[in-house]
Amino acid sequence: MNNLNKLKQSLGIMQHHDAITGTCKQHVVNDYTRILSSALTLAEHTAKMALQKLTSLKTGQFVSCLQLNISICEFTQNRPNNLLVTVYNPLTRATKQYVRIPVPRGYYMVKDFKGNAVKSQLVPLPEELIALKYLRPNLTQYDLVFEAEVEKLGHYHIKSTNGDFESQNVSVDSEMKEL
Amino acid sequence: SKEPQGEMVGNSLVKLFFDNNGFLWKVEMNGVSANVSQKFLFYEATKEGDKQTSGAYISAPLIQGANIRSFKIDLKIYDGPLVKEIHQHFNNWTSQVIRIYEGVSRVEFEWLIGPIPVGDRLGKEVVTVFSSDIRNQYVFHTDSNGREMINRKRNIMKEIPGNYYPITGRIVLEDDKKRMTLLNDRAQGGSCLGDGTLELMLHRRLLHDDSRGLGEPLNDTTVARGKIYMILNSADNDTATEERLIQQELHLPVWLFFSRSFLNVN
Repeated sequence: MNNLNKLKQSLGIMQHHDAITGTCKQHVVNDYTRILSSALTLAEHTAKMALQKLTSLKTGQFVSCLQLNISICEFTQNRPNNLLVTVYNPLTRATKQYVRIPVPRGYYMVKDFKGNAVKSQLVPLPEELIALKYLRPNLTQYDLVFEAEVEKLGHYHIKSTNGDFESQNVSVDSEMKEL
Repeated sequence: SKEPQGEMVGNSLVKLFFDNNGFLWKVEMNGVSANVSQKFLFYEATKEGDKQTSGAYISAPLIQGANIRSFKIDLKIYDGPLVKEIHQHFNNWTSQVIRIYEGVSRVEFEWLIGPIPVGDRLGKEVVTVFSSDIRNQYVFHTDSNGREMINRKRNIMKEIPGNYYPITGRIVLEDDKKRMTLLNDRAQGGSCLGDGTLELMLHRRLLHDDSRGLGEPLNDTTVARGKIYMILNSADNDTATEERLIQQELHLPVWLFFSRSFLNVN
């Protein structure tokens, strides 16, 4: 609860219109970012402790990549194999959402918690995003896309494979057409 | 009046039509077809020394409005069973991925802007404008903190910024047949400055302090990346409720945790 209180406090600070509109000096904006990101990291630790209660893993073995929105995830950038993706749904109703996981080029097999194969597709990242080397120093140039159907907490298994598996279970490459 | 030649990208629910210059010109979804085009423009900030410069607090674009910067764009289309993506390259600091997912009746526009060039010593405020053939007669709707919708009327104020309102969740226009909704992923300024058009301000880089107390220019040298979601619907059914649920989903996406897999996970 201590960690979550830190997050509550930082969100309290973010109520100030300067944090929302950016009407403050640059170093103040940087400090808002610092406050929020350190509180998020603490809250992330609490979430991992909760997951640890449900599994036999240690907290350190869970990773949550907070920069998925720019396709950065240290955990998946090196050909993820035997990967478990735990999906938490913050809504108060079941949801179906497409998730995107940064991966190197390759073939992957996604299975849901019943062991059923889930359709997945490999999509290249935009060249303009890859070009921002100072922003995305990591390897991945593709997103693995699949649809997650989650009540409250769900999980999916991702296995790296070598393409000659039964084709409908392996991730599909996107066909590119240039105009 | 003649339909432009070009590409169609579609799935079971949504069809997008692009002309030969790579611009979007028509969208079909939810049984509705509308001419919808999209552009990236920027407003040039007024120069220092003028009555009021643009800055952190103030947007004071030159009266004549936004400059058009792109006439032909490079297009790459990535096709697949789950998601179809159209990668558009407008110039070396403006690009976008338009995305449609199978089974989802909305269009995702993921824009990437910056660093905004200021070699011409002019600050710029970058906007994207969606133009449609929907005759909304000066009326459009913006949300209030993601809750109730407020009716807005265009041209109550003469200047461009006077017609801008806070868009924290969505901005909508409709006529008696069609309704176009834009949902954004962060609080932005937005407006409807022409009949059938919706505009959102995406990124700003300004070179002068606007003398409103901050004491420094909003000289944002970085890149900004975000998403706008478009839903085209008929005006008659109760789409506002559906939009509100989608808005919640977009603002509260699922949270992923990664770990090694292990035995008896269930």
